[in-house]
Amino acid sequence: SPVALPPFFMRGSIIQLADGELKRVEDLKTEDFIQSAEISSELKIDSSTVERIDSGQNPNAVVIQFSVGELKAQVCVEVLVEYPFFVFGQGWSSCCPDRTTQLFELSCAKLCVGDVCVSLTLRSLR
Amino acid sequence: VPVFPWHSLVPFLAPTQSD
Repeated sequence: SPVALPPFFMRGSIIQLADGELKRVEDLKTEDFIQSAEISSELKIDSSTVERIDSGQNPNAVVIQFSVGELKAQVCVEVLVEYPFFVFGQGWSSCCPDRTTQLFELSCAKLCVGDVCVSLTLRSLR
Repeated sequence: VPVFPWHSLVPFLAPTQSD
């Protein structure tokens, strides 16, 4: 079932980076994720490329197929259309940016096939 | 004011062993 949108995507939410620095969610940059993952002993940043976007079972949901990491593992997630992903070099992006902005006041680009999103895996999995 | 860890914002996309 689709994942409900958690509260930390609301504009103004305070996010703590791995080095302790605090930033607002709307001010996060690609480097913040990369540097935080470099500090982390457990988490690793992966590049996840959007391969397909299909409608979900719920009219407000979409099924996004990602190609994850160097191994290009195929992973599908079903999320609400307003769920934002962080695209490398671009920032927050969702399948329905108008709805994300309306609900969370978070400025978003349109998430498209070919976009490369920030995702996490466990270092121990490798 | 609640403070959220950076990694809560990022989807955890773990490849499965099958497929």
